[in-house]
Amino acid sequence: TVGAVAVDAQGHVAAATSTGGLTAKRWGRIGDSPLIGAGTYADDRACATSCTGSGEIFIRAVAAHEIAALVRFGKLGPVDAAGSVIAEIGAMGGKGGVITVGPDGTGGWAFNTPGMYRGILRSGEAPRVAIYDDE
Amino acid sequence: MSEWTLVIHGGSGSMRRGVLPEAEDEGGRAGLEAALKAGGAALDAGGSALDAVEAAVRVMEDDPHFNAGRGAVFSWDGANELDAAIMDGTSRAAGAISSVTTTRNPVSLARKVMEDGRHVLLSGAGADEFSRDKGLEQVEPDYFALAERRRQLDEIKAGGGFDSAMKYG
Repeated sequence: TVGAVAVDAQGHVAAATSTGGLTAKRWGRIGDSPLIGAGTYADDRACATSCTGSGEIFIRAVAAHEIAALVRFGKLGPVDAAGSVIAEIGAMGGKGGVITVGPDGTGGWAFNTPGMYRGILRSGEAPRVAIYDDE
Repeated sequence: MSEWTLVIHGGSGSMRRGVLPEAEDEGGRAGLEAALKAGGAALDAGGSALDAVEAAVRVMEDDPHFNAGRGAVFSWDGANELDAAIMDGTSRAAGAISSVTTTRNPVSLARKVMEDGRHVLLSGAGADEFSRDKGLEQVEPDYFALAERRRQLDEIKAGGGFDSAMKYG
């Protein structure tokens, strides 16, 4: 799965996710990626989020929308909200990660696997990429 | 310079330092940097966040290092069935597709669904038909069929058929 979230110079956010799904998936199985609110969600009033991981649990946790709700109503920052939802997904037996960004430019990731391909670029700064959880 | 931020991911899983082959490590990082560069260029040019996320995801869909587009894993039946979604935070307009097999860049098909505005989620043969009607770039299904991903399918099937360790996306 791949994804991107952004906030532009006007303060608008957007999210996108794309995936081949699960290796050896059967019966037309679909995970969280194409389900708005589960694997992908964007709302200028909160943040934009893209998810990757155990799709079934991200769907049941309505992960991307939950992060937006925690920002909007729980007054958490996007990355703290992401950490909270990843902790909940872990408690539900799920593995994976999210990327998120808010209209004010705060953004980053949270994940509970040994690695996640990830990167961030801000205007006027050098790009930063990482893979392992200790980077 | 006006302020913008772009964050991307290329999937999470069991990648560990020293276990992930060096070529995969280097290839993955190069792919991430290319995606950041594409999305950043859109934002630098004054483009919208929507343009930027589509641009970044398209680069990763074309990169076999990632489980999306040309790099997608195989289903049990030996097909590559692609899912994607996109959402605009300004209006909360959204578009998504699932189980498509002939659109080179599924994220752009998701955007077409969003811009069409009649639906949010289209799937399967109908989504493939919508893609052709909208003039998106079409490819043969075997454009997505990479030998390494087929080998992974065979390995997973031999081991019981479920990738619980999220070894392959």
